[in-house]
Amino acid sequence: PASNLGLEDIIRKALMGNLEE
Amino acid sequence: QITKEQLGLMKVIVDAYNTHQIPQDVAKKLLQEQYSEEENFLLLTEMATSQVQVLVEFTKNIPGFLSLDHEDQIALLKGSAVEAMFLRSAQVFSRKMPNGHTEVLEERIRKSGISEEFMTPMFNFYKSIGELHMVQEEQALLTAITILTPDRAYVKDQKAVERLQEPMLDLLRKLCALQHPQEPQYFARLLGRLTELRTLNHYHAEMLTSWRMN
Repeated sequence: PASNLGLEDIIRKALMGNLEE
Repeated sequence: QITKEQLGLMKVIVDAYNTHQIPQDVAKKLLQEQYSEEENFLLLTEMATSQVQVLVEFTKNIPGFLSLDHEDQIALLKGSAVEAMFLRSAQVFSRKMPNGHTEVLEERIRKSGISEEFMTPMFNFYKSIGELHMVQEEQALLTAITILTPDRAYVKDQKAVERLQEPMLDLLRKLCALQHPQEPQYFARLLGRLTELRTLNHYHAEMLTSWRMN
């Protein structure tokens, strides 16, 4: 499951705009 | 009276809110029949991940957000992700869904290993949001206001966040007065939902822990 750490990774990645990975 | 500038702000927020939605194919999975408890659990996790990505895309469009300190942007998003997710999913439950869809969704959530103790506050929240019959502009602005909460953990420059949140609150107050002239308390009731949302944060954290354990 998306753990809290996962949450921050998802946010950082989305903020940088490279969602495609 | 809503100023021309505020109308522009509202349009930007509502457009972003409509543009950034959960992809159709992901949302459709929620309505397919017969999933096991594990599959329901994985589906909800996928939904949560998608909601966070949608939240970030929406938030990037909030005027001034990207000019905030980068780490403060992360702190605001991390601090509001769960609340924004419940606020968004509440609208799914309050919108007039084709018959049976709401029941299927509710059934799926009830059969995903989440204990009753967390389920009740969540569905109570969905019910209280549904009773407000919020219009889209109110939903979009309330989401933006939730994200721009200055006192989130680890936010360094709270004043900068306040400067972004204030015009949104003022705009929402005027909008509520216009949309609900016969309900002077409506704006206060909306803000009351934000307090209820904060309690869901606590339940959600506990829910994640108990999920991990089973």
